[in-house]
Amino acid sequence: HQYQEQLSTFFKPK
Amino acid sequence: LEARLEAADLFKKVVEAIKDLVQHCNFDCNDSGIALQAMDNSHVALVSMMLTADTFTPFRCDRNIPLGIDLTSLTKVLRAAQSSDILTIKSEDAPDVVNLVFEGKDQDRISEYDLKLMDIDQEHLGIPDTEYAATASMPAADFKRICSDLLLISEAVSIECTKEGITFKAEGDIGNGSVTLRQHSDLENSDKNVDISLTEPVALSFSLKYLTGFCKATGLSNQVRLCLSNDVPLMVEYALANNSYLRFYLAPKIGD
Repeated sequence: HQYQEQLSTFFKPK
Repeated sequence: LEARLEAADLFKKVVEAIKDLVQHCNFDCNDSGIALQAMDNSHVALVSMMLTADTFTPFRCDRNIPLGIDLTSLTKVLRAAQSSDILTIKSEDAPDVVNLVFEGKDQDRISEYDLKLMDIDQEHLGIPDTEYAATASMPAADFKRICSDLLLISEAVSIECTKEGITFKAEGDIGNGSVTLRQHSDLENSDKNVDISLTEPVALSFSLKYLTGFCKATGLSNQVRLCLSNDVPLMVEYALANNSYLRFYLAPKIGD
């Protein structure tokens, strides 16, 4: 099974 | 703001390509052009659009203004524009509305619409400049075909990039499927090229639902570029004329 990452894991709020 | 496009087609296609991914977003206007960054509701995918000032003839923007727009409403207004119409986007300082004017090429018809703006408090993410481990350019139509074919097999696709080529693999209940594009240069027609540059092999899994959604941008560019590094979001780029672009970022799926 695969888990869907969210973008906030990689990109931080400006 | 006053920005005139020779053909409404570009703007119609850009909005068409992103309206199912994001509903409300700010078009950030400043003297370098019109930019947009927005995430989908699930915070898995992000669209980043840049229409540079050079894309417009002429382009004038005296101060930074965010135009908060409901893309469903914008789509309704843009339906009234024919693809070959000249499109002018205008706005005052601190505007309540954005004004869109469509002119027939033969100048016998002028349509004018005011679209109400909304206040959108949008989170901006910092996207670092990334040296991707693998970059693959291919015909946009091929990418679309691969994604829609594999979506019939599985919800997810594994993308593997090596020096030999780029492979898309899907494993589903009915069986497995894979498509490999090998690097090649078409001397007759460079739009058909498959070009891969690689510093290290990459293998990542992504949701095909999102990738097929990104493919709504296929009509904007003959080629699409996929940029991949292990364990970072995929970037899917449709390059437009005058250094403008439509980019999509998609977070990977991670095995547990």
